[in-house]
Amino acid sequence: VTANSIGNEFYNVSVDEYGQVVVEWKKQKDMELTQSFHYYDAMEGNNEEFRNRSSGAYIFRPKNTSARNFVNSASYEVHTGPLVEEIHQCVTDWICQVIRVYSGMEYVEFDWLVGPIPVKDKIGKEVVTRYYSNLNSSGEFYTDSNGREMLKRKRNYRPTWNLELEEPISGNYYPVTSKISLKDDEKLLKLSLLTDRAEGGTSMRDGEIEMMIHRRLLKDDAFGVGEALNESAFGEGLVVRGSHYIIGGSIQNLDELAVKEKTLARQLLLRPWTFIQSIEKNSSAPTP
Amino acid sequence: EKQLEHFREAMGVMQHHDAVTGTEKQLVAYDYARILYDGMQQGTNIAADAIRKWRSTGNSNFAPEQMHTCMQLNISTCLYTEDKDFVLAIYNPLSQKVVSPIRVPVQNGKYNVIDLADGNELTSQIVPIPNSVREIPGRKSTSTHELVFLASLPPLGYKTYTVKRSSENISPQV
Repeated sequence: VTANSIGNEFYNVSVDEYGQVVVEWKKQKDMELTQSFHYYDAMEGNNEEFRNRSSGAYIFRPKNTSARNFVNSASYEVHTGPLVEEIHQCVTDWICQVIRVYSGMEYVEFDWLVGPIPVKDKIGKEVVTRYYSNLNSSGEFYTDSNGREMLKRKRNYRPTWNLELEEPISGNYYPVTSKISLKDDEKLLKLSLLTDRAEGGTSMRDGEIEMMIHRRLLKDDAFGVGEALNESAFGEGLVVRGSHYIIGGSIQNLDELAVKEKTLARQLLLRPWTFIQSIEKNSSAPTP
Repeated sequence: EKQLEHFREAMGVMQHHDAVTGTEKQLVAYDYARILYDGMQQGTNIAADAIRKWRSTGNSNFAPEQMHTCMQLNISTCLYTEDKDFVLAIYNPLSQKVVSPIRVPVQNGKYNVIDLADGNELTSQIVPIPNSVREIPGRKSTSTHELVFLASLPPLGYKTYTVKRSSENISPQV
């Protein structure tokens, strides 16, 4: 198909010249976001010194405060149909994703596939995806607490002491069991991301949600496991596949959006169970 | 009860902080995977028994040994759907009605999805599995596409669908 965008009643999704995915809300004209992949080089330290430990299974310690970009523009193809429209995109030969909108469903699915993370350069890498919206979130974001209440997080801040962060990235990372949200109190807009598994996440810039999706590290962080986080399968690093679901809109009617988010969360966490029975050849299928 | 015990034990073990956060040693991770897989298999037997009881018609098409689950759907792989016609029994664990997208790995072609409750054919769509997924190391599958349809499921209940490939309409594989 020669189209360069997909959409349904709620969203229009396209890929821009830099390979970033652009999501535009159809009903909420003043709301949009771009999505992209990045990675941090992992710290390889001297574990004898407390402030110089390696990034490992227990701790996330990027070497630099800025994540690396992927230089090549991503290749992609578009598949459309009556039920679902998909963009199949590859950012590198080890990061690909499917962006998906279903007819009548008020969310955008990002089905990402990362790995095996290359480590021939002897540098561990921690891969993140960023959703950068035009919301002014004023340094605040919300993460869930084991799928229960949402807790307010404030960038570079702790509620009970004056904070001076020596590790500005990892010091702002929080557990995301199933949901992370941003709000714009002036525009009265809200953006939420639901996950299919527990991940780490943050908001390092206003309007941005950053999620860590895969890590491959070559050094033990000396906190107890005694092994580097360097799993291999079939002689290569692990490949990870997972999904993010983006939902958002106006909070003028907060109850309506909350119900939509809750309903989606329940459907994701308690998905239908599929059982399969083969039909043997020459046998008639069960009749209604 | 005995089959459920495996699952209970797995859920108990998986509450250790190393299992929750992934800070276990690699050999322990393999053992956790083994325990979970075992628990899931036993759970499948229980669920298959339950659905067989629900089908009070006594239809032998759903004998427990013939019902399967696919634990590799996350890499778009399922031995039982890739090259055969099949019946799907889909259970909704929510106490609300849902309309949920169902994706099943198949080979390229044209398929008919029939709702067995009313005999109506559902709108379905074939979507290619991306090369990045098909080339995952260790993935062994003949499926090249996914069959997609929207299942409308009752609360805490199930529906069955037959999926048949209409061979006269197979489109050429690129």
